[in-house]
Formats: sequence, C-alpha cells, structure tokens
Amino acid sequence: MNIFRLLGDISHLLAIIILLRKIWMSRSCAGISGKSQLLFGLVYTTRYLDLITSYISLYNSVMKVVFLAASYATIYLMYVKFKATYDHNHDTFRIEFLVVPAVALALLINHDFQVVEILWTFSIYLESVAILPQLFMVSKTGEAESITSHYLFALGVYRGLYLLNWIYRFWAEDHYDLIAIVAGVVQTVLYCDFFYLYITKVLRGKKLQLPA
Amino acid sequence: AEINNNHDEL
Repeated sequence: MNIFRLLGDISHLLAIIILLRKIWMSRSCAGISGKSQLLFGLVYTTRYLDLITSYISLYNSVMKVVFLAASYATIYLMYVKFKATYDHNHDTFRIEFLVVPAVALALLINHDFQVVEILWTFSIYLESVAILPQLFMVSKTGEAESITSHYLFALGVYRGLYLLNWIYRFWAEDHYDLIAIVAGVVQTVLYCDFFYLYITKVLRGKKLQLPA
Repeated sequence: AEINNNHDEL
C-alpha cells in the first residue's frame, strides 16, 4: 500500500458516498446516469469475485464489500425506490457499445485465460469507459448540479491517483500491470475536459454549464 | 519487472 493508492481509494469511496447521499437526501436521481451506475455495479461484481476465494488484507476485503454494497444500493435507489425521478430521456447512451467491446478485448488481451482473470480484465476495460453515459448525459442536459460535479471530480481523481500509485510501484517494487495502466490512462483522459470545467467553473462557485 | 497477476488493488 502507498499514499497514492490510499488517497485514491479514499477519493473513490468519497465519490460513491457523495452520490449515494445525494440520491438518498434529495430522494431523487435527476441528472444521474443509471446506465453508468449499472456499469459500475457490473465492474465491481466481475472484479471482486475473488472476495470469497483470495484474502489479501482486511482493508481490501472491507473496501470490496463497501463498494459492492454502495453500488447495489445506488442502483436499487435509482431503479426501484426513486424510479419516478430517473431521467430516461437524457440517459440514452447505448451501453452495449461499451460492454461488448470490453468482453471482446478481455478475451483477446489478458494475462491468463482463466475465468476469474478474464472477468477481472473485463472489469478493468469496462471501468475505463463506465463513466461515458454519465458524461454524455451531462453534455445532453448541458449542465450538472454542483454535487454531481463533486462526485465526478472525486471519481476522476481516484484513477488519476492510481496512475501515480502505478508509477510508484514500478519504481519502488519493480512491479507493473500494463492492462490496468493503459485502461487507467484512458479512464483518466476521459475526465480531462470535465476536470477543466470543474476547476474553471465549479471551484469559482459557478454552476457547471457546458457550452451549448 | 514481473506482470502482476495476484490483483492486490481494488
């Protein structure tokens, strides 16, 4: 464990809690992409299957349970409890265009052709594009509530910190995982224009408005 | 550097 990965995990946890709290407190999921949340649920489910089989550390196991539980809770709130507030009209990204290529790529490029490893690889590829429906929805609605932009910022920063973690681990532990690194770079790059808008607008108290 | 297979990251 290193400070970059710890801060990354905390930022990730913060993002998930910000979102869950926003939906729960406002009793509404307006402006949130249910499709992205479904993809994140799929990412955690396929990645954390080893929760039962391999024990890494208490921290690792506890965080996996928390991420899975928060993800399922968010999906439940969006698609069941507060279904009436779900914005179907703006959440129209075709997620099959993300899932199918991730499956294909996981079968082609992986470290080991075993079920758990293929699923882990699939989850890494899918996570790198899972936020696209949400970013697409923000661009369609042309704006995002500030709490939603805080959620996106924390989520984007988490994988950015993981990039620093991988640099550190390559240098300090002579250890690297190219699949995770390439996917992590793609994932972080997708947030760049959002980061620019967040820093130039939201941090100055303005609403996140995309140029129409 | 060896490739990471035991995925110890979240």
